[in-house]
Amino acid sequence: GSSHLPRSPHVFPQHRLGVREPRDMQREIREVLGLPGRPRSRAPLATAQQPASAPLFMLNLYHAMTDDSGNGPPQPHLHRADLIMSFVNIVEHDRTLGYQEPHWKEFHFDLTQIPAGEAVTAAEFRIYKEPSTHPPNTTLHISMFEVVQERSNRESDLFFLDLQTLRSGDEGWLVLDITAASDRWLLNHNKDLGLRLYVETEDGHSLDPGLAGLLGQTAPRSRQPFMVGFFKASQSPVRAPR
Amino acid sequence: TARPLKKKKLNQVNQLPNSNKHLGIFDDGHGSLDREVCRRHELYVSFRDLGWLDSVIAPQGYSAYYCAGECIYPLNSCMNSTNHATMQALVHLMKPDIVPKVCCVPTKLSAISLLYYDRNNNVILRRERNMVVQACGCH
Repeated sequence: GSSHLPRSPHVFPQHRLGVREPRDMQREIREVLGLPGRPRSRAPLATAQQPASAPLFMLNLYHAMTDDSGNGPPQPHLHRADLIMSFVNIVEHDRTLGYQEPHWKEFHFDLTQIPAGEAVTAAEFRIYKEPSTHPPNTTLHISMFEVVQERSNRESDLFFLDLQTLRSGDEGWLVLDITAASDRWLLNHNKDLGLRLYVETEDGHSLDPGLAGLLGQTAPRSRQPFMVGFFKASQSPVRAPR
Repeated sequence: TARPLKKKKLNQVNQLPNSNKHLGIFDDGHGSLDREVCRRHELYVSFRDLGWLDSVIAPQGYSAYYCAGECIYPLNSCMNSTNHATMQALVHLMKPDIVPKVCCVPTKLSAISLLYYDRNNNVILRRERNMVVQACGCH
């Protein structure tokens, strides 16, 4: 049923697509599909040092993203994001036992890898909590702040992000919402993101985060703290202030 | 005497067995004058073959389709049918009486998700919507 159309053979140069080596064609298809160029070899980290908590969490997200059946556990923030990045903390400060109160734990993240033009739809800081017996069976308030400006001669400028209340005997991943800090980190791309964590008991006493059961970089690989950013490509990467 | 032979040869070309029932409106354009008909190929892009598995966590690879053969308006050899179709659709809009409507329009695209390590051992999950050609207008 094809009709003979007039053909203008000299409108375009006549090239043969031809048949290529699969590897060449794979590279060609990868480039056309916009997949990243050949990933550079990663900074060598001995496997024993490599945190596994973030990859395990991200693998769950990957399965949820590729699972069309919809039977998996709901993953908040996932459906709106095109890019999800997890970061492991590069520095961890402790002002705990032996210092005057308040005690705190501070984590710093290098966010320079975030591609330009990405809008943050959500961001979380995840830290694992083991059951704690001091003090036993009490209510703990865990608050998270962004370190806006560090000062050598006095207390740093802090910006409140989130507060969670739990019991000292609780165990599992504690998720703190740090989305409110995203505007600043997108504007100060080259500055590390500093997050500080405080623990207080019901009667307002400061508690060492380690004693409260919160694990840091010295935890087993599958329980080390990390942060996750959910992004969507947008022209105005900075969220409108609420 | 030579001339009759040539004419016979052309006929022979038009009688080529049509290996692809679903050729588009380029039916004769695809197969004229000893040219290989444009056919769909399936290509499995294997991250293992590319030596990427030290940084790609998932998937191991993905299936994609592409056209290969003689298309009447191949713009250059770096394009697969998707880009080819998009470009030709634009040119057809500009010169509808010269450039025929495109047939190699992707009719089905699907997303691909890639989980991989960046250089700082951060883990990245990227979803590329409408990226993998599952079917195109040629076939």
